[in-house]
Amino acid sequence: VIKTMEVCRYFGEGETLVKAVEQVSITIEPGEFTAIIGPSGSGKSTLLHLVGGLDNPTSGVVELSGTNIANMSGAQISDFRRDHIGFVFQAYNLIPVLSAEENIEYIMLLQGIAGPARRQRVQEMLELVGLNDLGSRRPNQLSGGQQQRVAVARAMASHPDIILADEPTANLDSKTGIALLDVMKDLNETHNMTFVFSTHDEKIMSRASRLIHMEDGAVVHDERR
Amino acid sequence: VIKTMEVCRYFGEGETLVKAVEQVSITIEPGEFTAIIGPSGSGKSTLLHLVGGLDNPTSGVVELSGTNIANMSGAQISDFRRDHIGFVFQAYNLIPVLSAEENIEYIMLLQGIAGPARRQRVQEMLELVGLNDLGSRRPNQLSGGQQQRVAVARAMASHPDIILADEPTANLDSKTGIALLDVMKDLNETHNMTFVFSTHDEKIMSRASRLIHMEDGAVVHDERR
Ligand SMILES: Nc1ncnc2c1ncn2[C@@H]1O[C@H](COP(=O)(O)OP(=O)(O)OP(=O)(O)O)[C@@H](O)[C@H]1O
Ligand SMILES: Nc1ncnc2c1ncn2[C@@H]1O[C@H](COP(=O)(O)OP(=O)(O)OP(=O)(O)O)[C@@H](O)[C@H]1O
Ligand SMILES: [Mg+2]
Ligand SMILES: [Mg+2]
Repeated sequence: VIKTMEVCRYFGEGETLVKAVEQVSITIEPGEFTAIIGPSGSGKSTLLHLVGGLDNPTSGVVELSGTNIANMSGAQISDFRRDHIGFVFQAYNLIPVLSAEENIEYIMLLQGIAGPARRQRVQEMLELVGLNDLGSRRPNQLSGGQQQRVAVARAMASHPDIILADEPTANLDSKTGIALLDVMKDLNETHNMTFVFSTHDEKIMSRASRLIHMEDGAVVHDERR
Repeated sequence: VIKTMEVCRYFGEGETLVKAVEQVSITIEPGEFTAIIGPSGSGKSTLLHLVGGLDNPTSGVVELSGTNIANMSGAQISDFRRDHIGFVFQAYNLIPVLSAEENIEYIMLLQGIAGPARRQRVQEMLELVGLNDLGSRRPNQLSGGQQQRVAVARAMASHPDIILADEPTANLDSKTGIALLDVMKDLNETHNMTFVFSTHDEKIMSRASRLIHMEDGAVVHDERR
């Protein structure tokens, strides 16, 4: 469970003060399939980073499994993320010198998962996102949408409790995007994996069980269906 | 006018041979508003780079205004691009140490456009893409969709004859994307600016006067409407 209480994230100060996230209080429960939607610049990525412990709030509290992250050391937050959270970045953030397989495998290495189990999971993931046979390519040898899918596979590979995905279908055609969403919906229903998306994609919105609308940093609407 | 004749672009060789673009012959006429569509990995970005002279074909000919680029020096191709082509990259490729304004202004500097004219054009562009007041921010101080719009503004700023845009709305919400497309449609109709998009976005497809479908590197359908 991840909880934010009156969380704010401001950048700059005085004349240049930017209120990227303004007084957001939400609770993410296990098993959710939630989409955060809103205009470009409304604070979706910033909120997702706060929820994932990748950024610290200017004010307010973020709780990971009941513990205020302000009371956790950098190492403790890092361990929590490694063991419980998978993050798909809007710009993918793949490691350029590693192959797709190595990028996907990386997190499981950090988690101490054994070699054979790791390699098997990597192959499963490549298949799930439709990239079989492309595993040995480096990111710059892949198309934009293929890189995006490596980033998604990397987040899912260690079967984390919660996946925070920042616009994971932005560079995918309709058919590939739908296939990916079906995989995620399936993981959500069979493994109770929580998914929180920041997205502009109608296909994700229509599959979401909860829609959080943002505008100018604030949550203006939070509907469960 | 940009023309490709039986153009191929292959990567690797032997076992690892990838036919990214296979025997494509198309002519881009002035004033077109064309969308290249197809599944992730089908060759859209690769074709766009070949058309823009940013990449060399493995075989076949690319002609820029009647001249085979194989007969042009690197400097001549570079000058042609600077003077006639605006490119929006799928990953934006903004210069991290420059502000949004400086990123947009850069090409006009290279073209020797005078200071006051440049600065005025930069402000017009920022306004056209909905980023007024964000000009002094650096890319890492902007949201994904805001960075994308800086990349678009940069391509349009020098009023090139032709704009090659690789998924320019991928990270934009519907409303912002439509506003951007209306701006492009307007430039196309009032300035006869040619637009060739690589896209997965239905909104671009519906506005296009020509749809080029790609699959596995080949053009499988080329319809004008
Ligand atoms: N340097 C490279 N080495 C090997 N294969 C490559 C290289 N660059 C691209 N490819 C392959 O060429 C094919 C076409 O890539 P391209 O980037 O043009 O696709 P695309 O249609 O733009 O896809 P997307 O919609 O995902 O952006 C892909 O299968 C890709 O993996
Ligand atoms: N380092 C920074 N300094 C100043 N402002 C920032 C910084 N980072 C982000 N912002 C601003 O915070 C606001 C929210 O950004 P965020 O990336 O969360 O938006 P978003 O909803 O994800 O947008 P998009 O849909 O375009 O990805 C934006 O207006 C952005 O310009
Ligand atoms: Mg974002
Ligand atoms: Mg592409």
